Amino acid sequence: QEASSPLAQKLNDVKHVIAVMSGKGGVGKSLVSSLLAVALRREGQEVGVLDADITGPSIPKMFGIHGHPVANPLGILPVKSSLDIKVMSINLLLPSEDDAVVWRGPLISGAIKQFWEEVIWGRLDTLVVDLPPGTSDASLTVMQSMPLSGIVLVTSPQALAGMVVRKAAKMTQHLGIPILGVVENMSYFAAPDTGKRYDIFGPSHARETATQLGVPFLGQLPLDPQIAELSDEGRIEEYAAEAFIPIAQ
Amino acid sequence: QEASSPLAQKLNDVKHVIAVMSGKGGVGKSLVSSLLAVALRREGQEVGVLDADITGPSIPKMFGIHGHPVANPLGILPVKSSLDIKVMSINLLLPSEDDAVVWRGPLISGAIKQFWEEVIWGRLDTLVVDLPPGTSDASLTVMQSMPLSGIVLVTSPQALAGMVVRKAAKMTQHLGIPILGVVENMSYFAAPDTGKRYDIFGPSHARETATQLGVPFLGQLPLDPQIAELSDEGRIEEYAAEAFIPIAQ
Ligand SMILES: Nc1ncnc2c1ncn2[C@@H]1O[C@H](COP(=O)(O)OP(=O)(O)O)[C@@H](O)[C@H]1O
Ligand SMILES: Nc1ncnc2c1ncn2[C@@H]1O[C@H](COP(=O)(O)OP(=O)(O)O)[C@@H](O)[C@H]1O
Repeated sequence: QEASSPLAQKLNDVKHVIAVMSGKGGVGKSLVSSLLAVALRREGQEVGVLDADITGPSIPKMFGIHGHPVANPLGILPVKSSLDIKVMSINLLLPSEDDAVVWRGPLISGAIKQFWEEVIWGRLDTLVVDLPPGTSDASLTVMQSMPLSGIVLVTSPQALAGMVVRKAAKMTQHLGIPILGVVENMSYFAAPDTGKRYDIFGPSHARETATQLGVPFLGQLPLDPQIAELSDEGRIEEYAAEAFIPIAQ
Repeated sequence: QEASSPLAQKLNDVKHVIAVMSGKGGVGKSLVSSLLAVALRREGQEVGVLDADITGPSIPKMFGIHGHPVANPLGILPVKSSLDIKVMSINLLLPSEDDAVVWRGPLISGAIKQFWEEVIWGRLDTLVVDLPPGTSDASLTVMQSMPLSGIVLVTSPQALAGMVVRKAAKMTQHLGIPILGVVENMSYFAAPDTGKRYDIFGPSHARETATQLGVPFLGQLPLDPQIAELSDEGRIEEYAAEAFIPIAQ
């Protein structure tokens, strides 16, 4: 594998790298990464998604991708989604998607570096990097070894999520990487039959969080049973995320 | 700090250590850890909670604990909640709860070991360990350096969560630690005004997951705005989790 390392780099021409982060798990980083990639693709961009969540990878499942990446002397070819988004994830390299990857930090960092250096991404307008929860090895490796154009922060209405997102923002600012904005997910639930709104996770604090951090508030997504269903069925590319177009800009 | 290391151990007498895990973030591990600790405490047990999520600690906030732990030559004293549950978390040691802890694996493992060895837990019937998402340094350190009686797995209805929980189960079984059972959280939403049920995250798969793993299904918790509110206000001890009593047994 060492031999292939520098060659892929010669073939790659990635204009922008955007990482999607929150610090807190389960707020919708993988969802936002996927919807961002889809919105950019629909605008005609060449797009890739690098799943940097090595022990909890959910990108391939969201896109319904099961194929195994092909390796050649130049590097590893990513797998393409139905809209031709290029995807690389540890789950594509495992015999079964349920297999556990029980690695400590150094192995995690090594895998992420290989996904950046040894995958033949080719010419991309945007590479979206889906970060795992926490402010540890994976996030540090991405921020220290990839040329990030910026970070999209994902939060949800709970004060707990806001607290952990502020930790992530402090890490990002400390490393000098611009925050492009804050997206709030699971903001409310609108009952499909009555249209009535319920703030299941409480009132939104996203605008306050964005103001406190001095970054744009990019928008909200509701709790939507269709999102959960399309994610589980590997059909996230079919979600008509109108809410997402302005975010993608 | 080295000098204090073995002394606290001489004072500690912890009968059972139970770790709460899921692999996936945001499914409710911290919530289940807290409700488990509260249910056991209400039965008259001496209970502690060790927050092993070093970069995303939410336990102190759920219990409304802001005090700083006191250290003496014997070790570090945990902070007590209003029901006298002993809590230790990195967030209690930071100047502000929003401060980021940007540590790679070895520092994370070191902190968890100190929470086990240098905190004066005293006599406890049960110590609940809240694990972070993933199957990396924190989970490995807990499973390799603490005498676990068993693991409670937390899942939610989404197939994505089920997939990652099965990875966590494989890790646990590989390390020979018994799984006490599976709890499903956010199973459905019952509208407070109409009583109508909505499966926001899709139909439940928890019984199938429990059967596949050969472990008991311990029960379900609904999506409940009161849970989010009490967590945000640090009053989780006030949640009347009847659903939780059988789980605690
Ligand atoms: N707005 C939403 N409405 C319904 N389901 C959602 C929503 N956002 C995320 N989900 C579901 O919740 C789960 C967690 O989202 P995910 O993007 O994996 O979070 P993270 O990457 O932050 O852990 C996924 O199964 C996803 O499909
Ligand atoms: N059943 C529920 N109903 C409403 N809110 C919930 C429920 N379970 C968890 N929450 C809220 O969702 C957030 C995530 O839960 P948490 O226990 O921190 O998950 P994890 O520890 O798995 O990341 C918290 O703010 C919590 O209060």
